Amino acid sequence: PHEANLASLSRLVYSAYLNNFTLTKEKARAILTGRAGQSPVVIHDMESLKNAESLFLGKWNIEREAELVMFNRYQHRSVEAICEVTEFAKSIPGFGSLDLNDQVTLLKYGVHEAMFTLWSAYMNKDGILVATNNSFVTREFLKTLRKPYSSVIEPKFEFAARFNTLELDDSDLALFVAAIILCGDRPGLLDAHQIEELQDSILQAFHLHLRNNHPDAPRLLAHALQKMADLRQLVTEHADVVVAIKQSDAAFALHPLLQEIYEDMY
Amino acid sequence: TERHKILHKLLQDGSSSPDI
Repeated sequence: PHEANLASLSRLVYSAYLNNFTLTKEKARAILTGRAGQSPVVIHDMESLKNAESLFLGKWNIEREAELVMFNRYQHRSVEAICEVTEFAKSIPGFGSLDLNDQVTLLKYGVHEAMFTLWSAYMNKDGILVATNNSFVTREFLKTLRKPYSSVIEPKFEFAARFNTLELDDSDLALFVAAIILCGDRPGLLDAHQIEELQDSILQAFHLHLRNNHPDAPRLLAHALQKMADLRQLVTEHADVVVAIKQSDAAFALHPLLQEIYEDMY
Repeated sequence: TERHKILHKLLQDGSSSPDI
């Protein structure tokens, strides 16, 4: 009966994932490998960026710098992703019964880790798929942006290369992301114990699910859990890059939602 | 609480909230 409960928890979390994330790993992989039929627009230099921007946003404003255009695109996509992660969190059994202040804390610290996990599914070694715009931005082009903008995405590609070797599918990722959100050691939690109990159930469900879904990879849970520490590091570094951009660019405006997430974060 | 008012709104009202 215990295993049946865990399997049912896994199903609930997976269904919440499918209901809330518009671009799943399965869909992203189909587009990236050309199985989906329609190919994305490839953004590999300034000219293709200008063409894509005028296609999606209307007239290209020559006054605006490519770096700011790219970063605003990135901010916009982040806010959308944060909304998706929040709706997903709200559907995790038990999350809604937590103190509202703890829900806020879990999201403040968890949304970026969740987001960079999901973005790994949209990345290959050559670039990242931005399917809301049906575009594929190359890694080489992102590297050519001036500093510190060139340092925004590159560490995420390095993480994705390592993370993607685990070959988790969407049903695994659903539980992995739920476990990231329900983390009992975020700073300032009022009832860490209650959250640890919820995370414990998710991790048990994840363990059982991996055993059934990947019977040939008995160490997969341990490997996945190690990646959680890498994600925390990735987010700390990301917050530093955002501060560097803020300091270096007068024209830069951070979205208010991202502002409140980064403020007093680490 | 006041410092995280958009996150609060997201949790309570969803992403259709006008603040987002």
